Amino acid sequence: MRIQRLEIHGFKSFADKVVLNFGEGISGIVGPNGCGKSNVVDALRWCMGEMSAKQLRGRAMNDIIFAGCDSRGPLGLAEVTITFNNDGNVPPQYAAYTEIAVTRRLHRDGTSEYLINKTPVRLRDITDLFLGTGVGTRAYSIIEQGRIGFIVSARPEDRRTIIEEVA
Amino acid sequence: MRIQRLEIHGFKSFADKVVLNFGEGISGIVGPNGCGKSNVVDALRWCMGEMSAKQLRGRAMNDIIFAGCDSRGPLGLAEVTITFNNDGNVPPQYAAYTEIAVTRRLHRDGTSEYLINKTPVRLRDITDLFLGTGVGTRAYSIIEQGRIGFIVSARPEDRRTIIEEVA
Amino acid sequence: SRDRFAEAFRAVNEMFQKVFPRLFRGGEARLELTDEENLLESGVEIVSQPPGKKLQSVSLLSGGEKALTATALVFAIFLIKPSPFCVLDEVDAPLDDANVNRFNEMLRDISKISQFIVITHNKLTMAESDRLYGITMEEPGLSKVVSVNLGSKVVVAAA
Amino acid sequence: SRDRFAEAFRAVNEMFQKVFPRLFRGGEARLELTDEENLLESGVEIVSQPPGKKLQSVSLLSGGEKALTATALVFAIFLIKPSPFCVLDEVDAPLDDANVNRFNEMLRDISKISQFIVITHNKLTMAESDRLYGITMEEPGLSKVVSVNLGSKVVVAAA
Ligand SMILES: Nc1ncnc2c1ncn2[C@@H]1O[C@H](COP(=O)(O)OP(=O)(O)OP(=O)(O)O)[C@@H](O)[C@H]1O
Ligand SMILES: Nc1ncnc2c1ncn2[C@@H]1O[C@H](COP(=O)(O)OP(=O)(O)OP(=O)(O)O)[C@@H](O)[C@H]1O
Ligand SMILES: [Mg+2]
Ligand SMILES: [Mg+2]
Repeated sequence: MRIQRLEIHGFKSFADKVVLNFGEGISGIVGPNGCGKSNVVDALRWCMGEMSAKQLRGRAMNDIIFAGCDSRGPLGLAEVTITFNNDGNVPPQYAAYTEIAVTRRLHRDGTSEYLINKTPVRLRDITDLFLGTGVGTRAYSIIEQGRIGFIVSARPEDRRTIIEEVA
Repeated sequence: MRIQRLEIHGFKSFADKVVLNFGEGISGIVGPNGCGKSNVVDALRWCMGEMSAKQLRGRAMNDIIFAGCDSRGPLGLAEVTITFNNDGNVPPQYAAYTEIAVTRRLHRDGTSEYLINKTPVRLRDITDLFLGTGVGTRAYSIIEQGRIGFIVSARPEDRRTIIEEVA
Repeated sequence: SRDRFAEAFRAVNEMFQKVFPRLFRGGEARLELTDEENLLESGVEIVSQPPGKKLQSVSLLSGGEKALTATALVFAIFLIKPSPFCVLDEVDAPLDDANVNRFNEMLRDISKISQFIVITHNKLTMAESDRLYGITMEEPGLSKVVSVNLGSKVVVAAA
Repeated sequence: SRDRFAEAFRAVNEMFQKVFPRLFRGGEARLELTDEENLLESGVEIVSQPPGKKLQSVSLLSGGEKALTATALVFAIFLIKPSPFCVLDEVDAPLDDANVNRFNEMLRDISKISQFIVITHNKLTMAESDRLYGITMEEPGLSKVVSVNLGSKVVVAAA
């Protein structure tokens, strides 16, 4: 499933809605230190079902909702939508759609919402969808900032898991 | 004690003797990946009495002796000499010298030698000299490649030790 | 299962041995099992020898050599079993210009297979991208996406 | 002893609060004790708030912001109790151009106190050095030191 576009609103430093259209080939993301580039990666992981705040550099999951800045107050909702092209490699119940839009929301009171093509689903349906298509669930499809060295410095038993994901 | 010069011969990738004269201010060391820049830092630490091969990226201390390359066979001896200017801040027994040269050698058979101004001494005399002058022994006087982030990601009890070194 | 791991290990190892000399312009590398008798639990070691250098423990490699070795393994795994997209956050940071160019040459090739999203501060890598998104914070603390003009690459990023 | 730690903590904290806004062009930071009642065992926390941003856990900071925060603390410690020399190996690697310039500006100042040895791939940092040593491997695996010509900086490095 190719990513067609990524919409981020209220997630981390994206207080205003932002849309990124990813095409074929190489999409570069650039900007100064602290401007939000790695936050885009966090948004992808979170929308795909990341449940550990620590994996998103937070201490609690609420950390990913826009907390405010000098010019804006905090928001009460974080929402990320990834829209995929159906390139044929999807579970049967979505085979009829040309696009598959996955949305995740977190409200500051702790309530979570998950949607596929605007239909409310459970977290389980989202993770199943991704597992079925192999999108993003492999340890080697997202290499986070500073992590590339870990492959070399990892213990042999930890390095094994990367090969297991290929098996 | 200011470093006047650093001489490296047979240590890691320095098969031929190399001399670096460090002056006042900022000395920059540049070159492509893998050319030996961080090895210069390892040479400094080793000469100042580093006893852990792991701290020098090795598995055993013999790893720091030139192991050979396509065009050279391995060497049997690693030697590093740091020559300091006596700026007055030295232990009394060296007060008369204008320069203080500290030499460390390791032979492939495991024999170590330590010299101060060409006089054989024990490892203890070298570490005492450095402790007395505060040269290089503080955790914050050598920041190794990739380590700057550790100060922020360290546990609070580990970060404490950096402050203790100031006390 | 045991056989699936053995096959995955064999395939990745074979590809790693091809990719490494491409990125290093020579030299050799391979994966090794810590326990060949016990495939269900064996760990995986990396052996890495840049061109012209003596084979030594991988810990002695430089920062850039370690990063490029790891990148060779990631690319090898990707070539055996491509994921639909791949995100690389500043993996080129420790590389010198020559190695950044080799990295980007190979990235160009494998990006024909899948989408790549590459975060970078490096101008050579930026020049290699098919499109560029600039993230800015004109208002401190508030991220916005803007068009980035780098020669021929302009992306008007507002949807 | 307890009092010496308390005094070191106080002095470093005061200096850190001055150095941080210099490197970040604003914002604030400080150190905090995890256990003010038990000075002999208390840990040390870092609180870091770049200009314009909300105060949040330091883990949420970007790679570059973390590196610059750590650099501010290292410089602060150095200013309280300078070591005769200081070696920095690629600490500018995660920084963008604007931050590299601020880093080098401050480095210029504190290099009046002690010798600094700086390893870098960054051309802005090279331009700031008083002298440059180039390390090369014409024969792979064999390090040699050469003269480096960067505008007015030439170092004939053979003794
Ligand atoms: N919930 C939140 N609300 C507001 N701002 C946030 C939130 N979470 C994180 N941030 C801010 O996002 C910034 C980090 O962004 P990010 O890691 O994406 O930077 P970056 O562009 O990758 O920078 P670098 O080039 O240094 O890696 C931090 O300054 C942090 O304060
Ligand atoms: N005992 C030894 N004999 C020969 N070569 C060695 C020895 N120990 C280390 N090396 C070589 O030194 C090289 C690493 O050098 P170093 O870490 O100084 O590189 P660097 O210039 O800092 O590169 P980078 O910019 O990537 O950090 C490795 O390629 C390693 O093979
Ligand atoms: Mg980042
Ligand atoms: Mg290095």
